[in-house]
This record gives sequence, structure tokens and C-alpha cells, in this order.
Amino acid sequence: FLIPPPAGAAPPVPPCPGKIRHFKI
Amino acid sequence: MPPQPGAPVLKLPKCDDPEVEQAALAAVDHINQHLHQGYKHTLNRIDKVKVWPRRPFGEVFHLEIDTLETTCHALDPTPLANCSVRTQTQHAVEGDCDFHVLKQDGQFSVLSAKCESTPDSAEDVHRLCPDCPLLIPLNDSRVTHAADAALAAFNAQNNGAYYQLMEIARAQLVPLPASTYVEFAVGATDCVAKEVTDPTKCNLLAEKQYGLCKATVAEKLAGEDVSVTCTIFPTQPAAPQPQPDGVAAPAAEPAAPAADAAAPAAPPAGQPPHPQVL
Repeated sequence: FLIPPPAGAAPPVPPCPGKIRHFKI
Repeated sequence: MPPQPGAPVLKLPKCDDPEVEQAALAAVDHINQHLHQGYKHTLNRIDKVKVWPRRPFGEVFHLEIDTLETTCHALDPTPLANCSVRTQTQHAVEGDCDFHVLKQDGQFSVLSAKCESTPDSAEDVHRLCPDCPLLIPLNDSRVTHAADAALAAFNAQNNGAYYQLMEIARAQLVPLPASTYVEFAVGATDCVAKEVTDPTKCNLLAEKQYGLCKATVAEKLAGEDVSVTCTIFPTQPAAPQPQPDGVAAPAAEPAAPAADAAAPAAPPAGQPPHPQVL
């Protein structure tokens, strides 16, 4: 059985790459 | 399969894990401490990370990181935290780096570093700002001429030391009005600007005093129009002086423009040195 995530749960954050601090070029 | 007893175990932490960020910041510090030309870089993104145990102690972080150029020159003592990132409309420059960073006893140290820097594409710059000037090669004859003319104009107006060219750091051709914009680093010499006859006989001061000049040189029918502003950084002693117990060494300050400074003046006793804008 597939158990759906609870309503309103944040999507899982991929481990990499990390956040962009300024801007991506 | 469980790992063989004694075999190294690879860890794949999240790229934004606080310990990984600490390793990445140590890597960026390493870049900037070993930079002698160009501009300081700041961390933009951690792309990949792998962590290996190291025998007999510690861990090695294999990091791939993206950096961005700031507006602080390598010779500028301003702490990186106070440096602004170069905007995309100024034609940003990115760094791609590959590091091995050792963590041992809670301390990070860089084992190996490899970085390449590339400017943003012309298409990306012009998509954001169709009229923004693009970077041009530093050895372009218009750039070298603009730097020479601007430095000559600066020295001609300067009542203090003669400054010599250290490095042309970035340059752009501005379309309207047609002109060359150039940023270059300078260093104070043991010659007096007003008395120099042969600049090749001038030597950099032992107590290094560097600066960054920003100049625009426009060709006109009756000659050329030179506009130059130089920010002279506080002197950088060759070796730190011992401080009495309980007295902190003066901290470097951001190179914020002063209102108007006709000539460098020593700061009042007990105050940290400020940059001079000439």
C-alpha cells in the first residue's frame, strides 16, 4: 500500500545540491 | 552487504548540513587567503559532498562548490562578510571549485583545492539588461591605455606617494558615451608623485599600501576625458605586531567611500585605520 503524505506536509528536500545563496549563473 | 570490518565508510550528508557548510566556508576562506589578484569570492552553493573517514583520525570532506565574485579586491583587507556580490548587470563571474577539506579535532583545513572562474554569458547579461556593458580582455589595448591614462591623472593630482600599477582587474567597453571603464589595483612606492622622473626606479613600500582605482576614459575630438577615483586601503604590515594582554588588534574596516579626502591623513591614535578615497 502507498500511504499518502499528510495534507500540508512539506515536500522532501533533496540532499544536494544545496540552496543558492545569491543567484545562479 | 555490511562493510568489511575496518573498511572506510562513505557518508553522503545533505549539502546544507551545518557541518558541510562549515567545511565549505573554510574552503572559501582558503581561496581568499591565497588570492593575490582579482576579486574575493563568496560561497553561492554547495553542489556535491562526500565524507570519508581518515585514518588514524578525522574525516575528509570532498566538496564541489559554486562561488561568486565580490566587489572586494584581493588586496582589500575588508572582511569577506562585508563584501558585496558583483551583480549580474555588472557582468558577474562564477567560480567552480573542487576541494578536499580535513576535519580533525573540530578544526577544518584544506588538503587540496582546484577552482576555475568563468564570466556569465553575454546572453544572460543582455537578457536582464540589454544595454549593460560586457567584460573585455584585460590585455585589450583600449584597456591598458585607459589604466595608464587614469593612473597618470591620479598621480598628477596626488600630493603624496607615487602609486604604481599592480594589476588591471576588470574592464568593460561602455557604448554611450563611448568610453572604457577599468578597475585596477595600485601600490604606494617610495617616490613622491610630484617629483617622479623615472617610475622604474620607484619601489613598493615595505609596509604595503594598496588601493583600487575605478576609471572611465572617453575619447573626445580634442583629446580624452579621464575620470578616476582611487580607494586607498589601510596599510598592511608585513608581520602582525605583538599586542599587550587584553588589547585587541585593530580590525579591518569595510572600504566605504569617504566624503572627500584631498590627501591621506593618519587616523587619530587608538582608532582603526580607514580607507581613503582620492
